[in-house]
This record gives sequence, C-alpha cells and structure tokens, in this order.
Amino acid sequence: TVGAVALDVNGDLAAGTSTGGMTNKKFGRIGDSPIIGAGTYADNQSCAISATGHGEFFIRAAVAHDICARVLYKKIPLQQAADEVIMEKLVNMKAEGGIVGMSPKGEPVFSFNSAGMYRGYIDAEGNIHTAIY
Amino acid sequence: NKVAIAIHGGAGTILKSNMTPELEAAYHKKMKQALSAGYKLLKQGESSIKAIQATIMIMEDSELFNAGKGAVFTHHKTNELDASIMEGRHLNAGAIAGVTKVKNPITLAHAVMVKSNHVMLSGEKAETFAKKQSIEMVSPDYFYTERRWQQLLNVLKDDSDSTQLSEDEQQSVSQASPFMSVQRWPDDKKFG
Repeated sequence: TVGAVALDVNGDLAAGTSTGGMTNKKFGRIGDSPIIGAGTYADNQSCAISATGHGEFFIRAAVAHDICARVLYKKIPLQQAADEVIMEKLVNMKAEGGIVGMSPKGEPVFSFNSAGMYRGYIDAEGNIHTAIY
Repeated sequence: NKVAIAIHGGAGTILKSNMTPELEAAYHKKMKQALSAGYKLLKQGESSIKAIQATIMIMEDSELFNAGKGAVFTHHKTNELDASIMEGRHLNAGAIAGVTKVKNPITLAHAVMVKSNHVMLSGEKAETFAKKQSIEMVSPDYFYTERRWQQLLNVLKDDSDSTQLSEDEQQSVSQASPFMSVQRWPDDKKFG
C-alpha cells in the first residue's frame, strides 16, 4: 500500500491511498485503502490521513476518520490523536499498521505500531526526509 | 502560504537486520523521487489533490511497493487494485475497488471524485467508466512481477493445498527459494 497527504498554498488538505491488497486474498476481499473514513480521509478543519495496515481492523476502527474526529472534537494535536488510535485503540484490537497525517498548519505526522513503515516528508525548508524502521 | 507533503509506502514486519543496503537504498531513492514530484507541484501553486496524485503515481509505477505495478497476487492468480482520494475543502471523495486493468488506480479514484456523482465504483464496470474517462488501461499482464508471483506460490504451498498449484507452479516454487529469500525481500510479510 502507498499513500500521500499534502497541504497546498490555498490551505487545502488532500489524502490518497492506493494498494494491491493482500497476497492470496479471496472472494473479492477489499481492505481499508479504498474505504473513505477508514484508509483515507481529509478535512481542512482537522487533518488529512492515509493509512496502511491490517485492513479489516482499520475498517472496523474507522481509523482515518477517527483520528480527524479526535482532533476536531477533543481539540488535541494531530500526533496525539493519531497515537491514541494507532498505539492504543488498534493495539487493543491486536491490529498492526500505521498512518501518515497532515495538519492544517502543514505539520506531517507519522504513527505506526509495526516494526517498520516506509515513510517520508519534506520539511518547511524543502529538505527531504525518508525512513523505514 | 506554507506547503507540505508526506507519504507512506506500507507498514509491517520490516527489520533493518534483514534489509540489504541495496534494497534499502532503492526504497529511499524512490520515496525521495515521489516526494519531490509532489512538492514541486505544490511549490508551483498546484493543488494538494494534484500533488498527491503525482506522488502516488510514481510509487504505483514502482515494483517496490504493493500498489500498481508492484501489486501482490490474489488467490486466483490475478492482481486486483484499490484506491481512494479525498480533498479536505469540500469533503469530496472518490474510490475504486477490484480493478485489474487500470495502470494508475489513483487517477481513476480521482476521476470518480470529479467526473461522477458517486464515491466508489468497483470491478469491471468501474473499468468501463475508466475507459470513458480516457484513463490509461493496460493488460493484466502488466502487473506481473516475479517477486509477487513467487510470493503467492509460496503462500499457496504453505497452505498445504497442492491442488491449487499446477505441476509447473510446484516446480517453480521448489526452484524459487534463492529468489524469495528473506534477505532479498525482507518486507514481504508487511501487510497490504
């Protein structure tokens, strides 16, 4: 699965996710990636999210929307909201994976409870940062 | 006027102890290329929607990631792709599921968002819509990669249901162990 979140000069957030699903999937199985609110969500008031992980759990936890809703209703930082969902809610469900997020101020956020997640961002000075573990 | 972009390329059991320097470098290089493409558009004043499409398409075109060209195989030995996109200003969204002939699924998700009254389209009929929107189509063979094919054969073999594999496929699995070594593809247990 791959995904991206961005903030443009007009202050508009966007999120996108694309995937090949999971190896050996049957019966037309679909995970969270194409599910708005689970694998992808964007709202200028709160955040943009793209998720990757154990799709069935991400759907049940409405991961992307839940993170944005926590930012909006609890008025907490995006990183805290993401960690509440990924590191607590999903861990309690025994689900693995993570998200990349973007705040309305252009702050990139990562949260994952697996050993690694391919990820990267470009900071305010235009420097590129990438990481795996 | 601040612009920003961030990406992920999948999560899971990815351990440094298993990663070769060459493969690690390849992932970093491709992620930097993808980020740069989106960031360049943002700096030019383009929309965040356009930027993330450009970024995701680069990763879809890479065999490294489980999306587009690098998609894994289903139980039925096909490649089925899903994608979604959403913009935060008006909460517009588009998604597609289970397509097999769309080169860049994110472009079709975007077309669903801006050129239809719907949010999600699926399967063959979604590809009919794609053709009407002049979305680039490819033969299903385009998505074949040896890495993902051997990955499926190994899973089928491990399922102990040998009837799922033809004689040639069983032979292919038995010959595939060097190619499919953990050292070469340490991220193959990451989730979809």
